Formats: sequence, C-alpha cells, structure tokens
Amino acid sequence: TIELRNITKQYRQAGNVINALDDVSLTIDGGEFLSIVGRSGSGKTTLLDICGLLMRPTSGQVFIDGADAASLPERRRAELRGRAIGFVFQEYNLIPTLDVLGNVMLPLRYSGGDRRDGRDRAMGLLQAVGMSDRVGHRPDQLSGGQQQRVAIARSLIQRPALLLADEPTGAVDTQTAAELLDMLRGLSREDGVTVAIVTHDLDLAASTDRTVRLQDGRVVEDSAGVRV
Amino acid sequence: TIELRNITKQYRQAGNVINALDDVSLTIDGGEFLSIVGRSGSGKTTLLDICGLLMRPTSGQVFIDGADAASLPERRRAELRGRAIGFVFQEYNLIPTLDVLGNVMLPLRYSGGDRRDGRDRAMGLLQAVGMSDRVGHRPDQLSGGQQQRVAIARSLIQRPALLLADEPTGAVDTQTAAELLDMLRGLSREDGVTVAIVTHDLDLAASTDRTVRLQDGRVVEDSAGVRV
Ligand SMILES: Nc1ncnc2c1ncn2[C@@H]1O[C@H](COP(=O)(O)OP(=O)(O)OP(=O)(O)O)[C@@H](O)[C@H]1O
Ligand SMILES: Nc1ncnc2c1ncn2[C@@H]1O[C@H](COP(=O)(O)OP(=O)(O)OP(=O)(O)O)[C@@H](O)[C@H]1O
Ligand SMILES: [Mg+2]
Ligand SMILES: [Mg+2]
Repeated sequence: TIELRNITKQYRQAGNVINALDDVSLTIDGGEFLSIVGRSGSGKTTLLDICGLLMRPTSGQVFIDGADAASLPERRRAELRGRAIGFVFQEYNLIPTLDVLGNVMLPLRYSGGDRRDGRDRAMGLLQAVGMSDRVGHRPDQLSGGQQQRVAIARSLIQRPALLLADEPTGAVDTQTAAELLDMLRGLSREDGVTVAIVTHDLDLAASTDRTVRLQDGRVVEDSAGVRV
Repeated sequence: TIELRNITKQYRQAGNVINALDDVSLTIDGGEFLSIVGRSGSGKTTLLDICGLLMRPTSGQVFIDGADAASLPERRRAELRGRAIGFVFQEYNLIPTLDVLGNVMLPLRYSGGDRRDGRDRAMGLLQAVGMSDRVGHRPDQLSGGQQQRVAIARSLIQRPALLLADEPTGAVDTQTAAELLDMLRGLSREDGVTVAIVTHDLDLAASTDRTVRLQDGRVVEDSAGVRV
C-alpha cells in the first residue's frame, strides 16, 4: 500500500513559486491497476517520482505499507527504490554505453543473485516486450518505441511489488500499446503487483481499474469508488 | 515538393543487416498535410530523417523541388536543412544549457536577421504552443509535454516551407494535442507549409488529409487517392 498524505511540491523559478503538486492525498492498495491522467504540466511525473521515492515532497508524508518513508534510514529507502519499486521513466534513461541486455540486467548488479538466472529472466522479459531480437543493440541503434520497451523490461527485472510507469506506451503504435497493457494488467491480476500508469491515452486509462485525474497539481477526479 | 525514389536504408549490426527502409517511393506536394503511421520500428523516423536531409539513404534518390539533393553542394544542403526545413525530433533535442526562449531563437543565430524581430516571433510561437509563461525555464525544469511544445516552437522560427514532425504530440494530453494539430493544420491551409507528421495516434492521423502507413520499412498503404 502506498499512501500520500497532503503532498505538496514547490519549485522556485526566477522569483516565482510553481506548485507542481498542491495538497494531494491518495491511497493505492496492493495489487491495484490504476492510471493517472491530466494535462501536460499537471503534475503527473512529479506525483510518480514522489511515490517512487525519487523525490522528496516540499511538505506532506509518504507511507509505504504503513511506514513513513521520510523517517526510514537512507539505506532502507535505497533498498525499496532498488528492489521493491520498478520505474519506467518518461525519457527511458537507458545507459548509452550498454547494449539492450546489459541495460535490462543492470539493476541486478546491485542485488547479487545468480547471474545465469538473471540473464534468463532478462531474456524472458525482452521476449515479452517484443525486443528479444535486439539484445546486442545499443540504445542509439533503436527506435523510440524500442527504447521504451527496453525500459519496461528493465523495470521488471527485480520482480518489484510496485511498478510505476510514466507514459510507458507513448512512443509505440496502438497494437503494441495494447499488448504492453495486457502484460501490465497481467502483473496486477496474476502476480499481485501494484501497477500505476501515467498516460495521455484515454482509451488506455479506461481499460485500467481506476483513473485518477490531476489538474494544476491537484486531484480533481478519482474513479476509485467505481470498481467493477 | 519532396520526392523519394526507391529509397533504401540499411544498418549493419553484429553481422546482421537491418532494412530500416526497403525500396520506398513517395511524393509529397507543396502545402500537403499528411501523417505517417506504422508499428514501432517500422521506419518512420528513418523516413523523416531522409526527407529532412539529416541522413543519406543507402540507395535511391531524394528530389527537393526537382533537384537531386545528393548532387547539391553540402553548403546548399545545409542551407535547406537550416532554413527551408523545420524538424521536430522524437526526442526534442533541446539544448540543456539554454532557457526556453534561447532554445527557440537558436536557429536564428545562423541566419542573421533582426534580433528584435526574432525575439517577437519566438514569443508569438511560444504563445501559440502555450509556453509563453516559461520562457526563462531550462529544459530540465519542464515536463515532457512542455519540452515537446518548445521543440515545436523552435521548428517554426525560420518560417520553413516544409515541417517534419516526429510524433509531435506523443507527450501531451488529448486537448493539448488537438490544439497543436489545429495550429499545424493552419500552417498547411493558410500558409502553404508542407506538413508531415509521424504519429501513433490514429485519430490524429484521420484528421490529416492523407495517411501513409509503413510496415517493415515499406509503404503498405497510402490514402493519397482519397482527398476530400
Ligand atoms: N543505428 C542503427 N543501427 C541499427 N539499427 C537501427 C539504427 N537506427 C535505427 N535502426 C533500426 O531501424 C528500424 C527503423 O527505426 P525507426 O527509428 O525509423 O523506427 P520508427 O518507426 O520511428 O519506430 P518508433 O515508432 O518506435 O519510433 C528499427 O528496427 C531500428 O531498430
Ligand atoms: N525543476 C523544476 N523547476 C521548475 N518547475 C518545474 C521543475 N520540474 C517540473 N516543474 C514544473 O512542475 C509542473 C509539473 O511537472 P510534471 O513534469 O509533473 O508534469 P506532467 O503532468 O508530467 O506533464 P507531461 O504530461 O507534460 O509530462 C510543470 O508545470 C513543470 O514545468
Ligand atoms: Mg510527465
Ligand atoms: Mg521513431
């Protein structure tokens, strides 16, 4: 369970204050499959970064399974970020000097574990996102949508309990997006992974179980009451 | 008019040959408003890069207003790229050390011309894409969709005759995308600019005058016969 309580995030820019998030409270239960929508600049990436412990709020609290994340020792926060939380970045953030397989396996370097198992798992994930024929390519030898799919595979290598995906299908065609969404839905339905997807695709949002809409840094709609 | 004749683009990767484009022939008339669609990896970015003289084909010819682009002196090619062709990159390619206004005005440094006129034009374009309140921000202080809109403004600063846009609305919400598309359609209808948009959004494609579909590096559909 992730709970955000009264989260505010402010940036200062040339004497102005920008309220990227303004008193946001939100609870996401384990195993939920939800989407976050809203206008460009409404605060979606900021919200996801705070959920994923990549950024500290200006004020407010983040509870991970009941524990206040801000009060955890930094080593514990880093462990959650590295092992329990998978993150797909809006800009992919692949390492340009590593090939596709190296990028997907990179998180494993910090967690030990069997290298051959890791390699098998990486190959399976690359197959699932349709990229197993490109394992030796480097990111600059891939199309935008191909890089995005590698970023999705990488986010799942540690079997995270929570997957946060910032527009994970923005760079792919409709058919590939539907296939990726089925895979993400399966993680929630079958593996109990909590999956939160930021998207601009309203059809995609409609096919998740719950949609939270942001506007100017606030939650203005939440379909949480409407479970099917 | 841009004419591609028998364009092939191959990459060599670890002993394999990848046919990014395979014998593509295409004519785009002045003032047309068209979309290019296709699966992730089907060759759309490669096609656009070749139309924009950013990349040379492995074989085949590119004619710009009847002149074979490959036979032009490099200085003339550079002038076409810099002045007649506007390009919106799939990855934006904003300069991280310049602010929004500096990024939009950057192409003007190479063409001389009145600085105050250039500044007025830049502000007008930023207003048109909804970014005039962020002129002092740097790219890393903007959301993904905000960076994308700055890239669109920059592509138009030289009043290009040809605008090539690689997924120009992929990172913005539906409403912002519709507003940007209206602006791009206006360039074609009112200013006679040739506008070619790569997109994964099939609604967006349907609202252009013509759609070319790529699959595995080939043109498999072209609605050019169906003008309204
Ligand atoms: N430098 C390179 N070396 C090897 N292969 C490459 C290179 N650049 C591109 N490719 C390959 O060429 C093919 C076409 O790439 P392109 O970027 O044109 O696709 P695209 O249609 O724009 O895809 P997307 O919708 O994902 O952006 C892809 O299979 C890609 O992996
Ligand atoms: N470092 C920063 N300094 C100043 N303002 C910032 C900074 N980072 C983000 N912002 C602002 O905070 C607001 C929210 O940004 P955020 O990236 O969360 O939006 P978003 O909803 O993800 O947008 P998009 O759909 O375009 O990706 C935006 O107005 C953005 O300009
Ligand atoms: Mg964002
Ligand atoms: Mg592309």
